[in-house]
Amino acid sequence: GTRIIYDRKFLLECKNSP
Amino acid sequence: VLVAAPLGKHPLQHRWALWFFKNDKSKTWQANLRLVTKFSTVEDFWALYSHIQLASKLTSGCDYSLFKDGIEPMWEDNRNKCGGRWLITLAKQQRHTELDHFWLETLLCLIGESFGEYSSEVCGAVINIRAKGDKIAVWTCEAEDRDGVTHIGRVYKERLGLSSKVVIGYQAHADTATKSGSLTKNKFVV
Repeated sequence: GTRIIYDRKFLLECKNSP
Repeated sequence: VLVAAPLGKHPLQHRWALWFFKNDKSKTWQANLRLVTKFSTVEDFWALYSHIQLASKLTSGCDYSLFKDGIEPMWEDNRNKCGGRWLITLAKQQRHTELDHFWLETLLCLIGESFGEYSSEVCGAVINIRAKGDKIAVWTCEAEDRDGVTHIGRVYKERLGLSSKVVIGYQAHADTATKSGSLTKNKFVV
């Protein structure tokens, strides 16, 4: 099946986006 | 099955539960273990992370645990009992230099499913705040699966930025539970 993967760069960007 | 995530939020592969343990000697071990909350999106993870105390600020004897929903942060859980943990032991002074960074990186590895096909073998992670030295561990469900365990260990060590000179060990919970003396033998090392 598919797997939802996030790299650390994307996760950290999400933290700072409003 | 497409995960129905609220508009604009990024769904995670799993729902995760954050647990908190505070060592109150007047209560039983189980009574000291509290479920804080569960989350299943990136945004809800950050809302939680920004809301709670940093690990380095917890009092001695406290733990945070992040486990997949349905897995309790204890050896006895069906998904843990055949498994083990990659253990990072920190020196006392590392609490103020690397602990929070290591713990956040551990959380990002878990929620981001950073271990490829072997991500499914990850159960959760635990951080123990202790006067004699803090510990962080990633728990996996099958201690006998050499390929899965060693892949997870290599990726984890790299993500923490540990030098190749540093060796980390994987201990089966069954060995930790029945260890004699303070040292548990390592089933794998990377």
